[in-house]
Amino acid sequence: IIEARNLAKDYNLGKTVIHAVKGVDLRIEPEEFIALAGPSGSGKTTLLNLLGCIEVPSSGTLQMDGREVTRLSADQLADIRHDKLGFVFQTFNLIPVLTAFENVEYALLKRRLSPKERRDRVMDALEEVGLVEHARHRPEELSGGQRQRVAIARALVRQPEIILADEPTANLDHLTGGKVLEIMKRINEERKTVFIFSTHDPKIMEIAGRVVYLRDGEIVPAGD
Amino acid sequence: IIEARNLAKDYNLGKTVIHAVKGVDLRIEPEEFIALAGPSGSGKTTLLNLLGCIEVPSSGTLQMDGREVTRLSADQLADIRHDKLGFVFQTFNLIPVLTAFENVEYALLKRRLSPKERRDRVMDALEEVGLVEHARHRPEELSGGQRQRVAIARALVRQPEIILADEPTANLDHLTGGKVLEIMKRINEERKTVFIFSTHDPKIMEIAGRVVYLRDGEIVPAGD
Ligand SMILES: Nc1ncnc2c1ncn2[C@@H]1O[C@H](COP(=O)(O)OP(=O)(O)OP(=O)(O)O)[C@@H](O)[C@H]1O
Ligand SMILES: Nc1ncnc2c1ncn2[C@@H]1O[C@H](COP(=O)(O)OP(=O)(O)OP(=O)(O)O)[C@@H](O)[C@H]1O
Ligand SMILES: [Mg+2]
Ligand SMILES: [Mg+2]
Repeated sequence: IIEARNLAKDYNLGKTVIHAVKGVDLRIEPEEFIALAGPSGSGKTTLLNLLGCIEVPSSGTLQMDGREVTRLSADQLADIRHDKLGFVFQTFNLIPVLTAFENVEYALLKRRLSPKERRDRVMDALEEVGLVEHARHRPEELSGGQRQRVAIARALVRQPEIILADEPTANLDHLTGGKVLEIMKRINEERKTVFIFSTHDPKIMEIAGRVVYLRDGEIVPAGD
Repeated sequence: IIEARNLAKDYNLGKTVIHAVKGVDLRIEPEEFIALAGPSGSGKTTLLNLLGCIEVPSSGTLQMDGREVTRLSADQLADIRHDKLGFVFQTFNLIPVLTAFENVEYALLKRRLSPKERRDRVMDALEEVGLVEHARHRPEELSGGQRQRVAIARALVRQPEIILADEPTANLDHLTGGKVLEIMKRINEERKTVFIFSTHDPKIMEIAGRVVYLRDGEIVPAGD
């Protein structure tokens, strides 16, 4: 479903080049629940952004459902993201002037739903993450973990084929994080949604079907 | 060193009032290494902001080194923060146009140091958090965990009496998080700096001298 070959990403910063991801080969099958683990700065977010078509690789190839995406235009990539992917960003990226409800609803605006259908799906998503009573609050009125949960609800509500979640439990206590993971596991089993996590959370690594370890931009065997 | 009595904070949001912190009594002694734990939305960040004189309480009293601070002006509070406190924010709050070095240096500008002394102290702080080779990078060029470490270095560099750290290890892998905690533990033992953490990290709770549990804005006994 996703096939990355020799995928690499360099960042040019004046006189230095940072090889954030170096020649990664990775194949992601349908229904996978996979964790990317590794030290701070090892390339997890960058790899996730490449797999999620948010960043263009410096070299290598990436196929989504058999289609080569590395040479597509920005518009074509935007369509793929909108149709197939859902994202939870490490920095949440909520829209400050919108409420929790509106931030989640925003993800559904391009879909052909009646206002009532849309509202129901938004409220379901907010209920799953325990934020119904905060639906009308804006991000600045929410705690760190509440903002993270809005970002999670927004990724889930569109029911995409693949959800890429960057440290989705970093700001959640053990109990709340556990609940969020149960929801994701259930969606993975019921809807066959692929989940790709970048994480430091041992709970995610435990329930993941596969853990891929990164160090200095490369995949390393689990033993290291 | 810090004495809070019946400290409370309400947020007025149009028709609803959120009682983020309700009547907290808390006494913090010299040299303490104390963790505030509790579910997402339980009031940890709000309590930390009250103790750190970043938010004004709705009611109750707060004494810093015997001095009542609840009726001080904004300027007087700013002086207290600058002279006594260091802060690591849950959302890092780095200045985007400054490099990692400049973000840390910024915390020292009001102190009377020679440029060389200042530079040495900034580089020491960056070395402690493992970011020397990223000194010239701006926040957008850094990973989530690297930004968090810049925020930590900035809080440490001024060697304040009290450091309030809001989820300082949330975006760090187990190893990096452990190193950061060792640094803080050492500073606590050598310089007698008080550390007050808001955290979900069991590593911090393990090494903390005391863990205070919050639920719905109130302190609850550990058993719950
Ligand atoms: N600026 C604000 N305006 C209105 N309500 C707020 C504001 N900041 C926090 N709150 C509310 O106060 C409550 C406590 O928030 P706080 O940020 O202190 O929680 P927390 O324990 O730090 O949570 P987390 O673990 O998710 O970071 C939450 O219900 C939140 O919605
Ligand atoms: N936009 C950028 N410009 C320049 N360098 C970058 C950029 N984004 C990331 N980097 C660099 O690429 C490397 C990998 O970063 P990445 O964000 O992928 O790490 P990570 O594994 O997600 O780390 P963390 O666990 O701290 O979030 C880091 O050394 C970082 O400094
Ligand atoms: Mg990251
Ligand atoms: Mg918080």
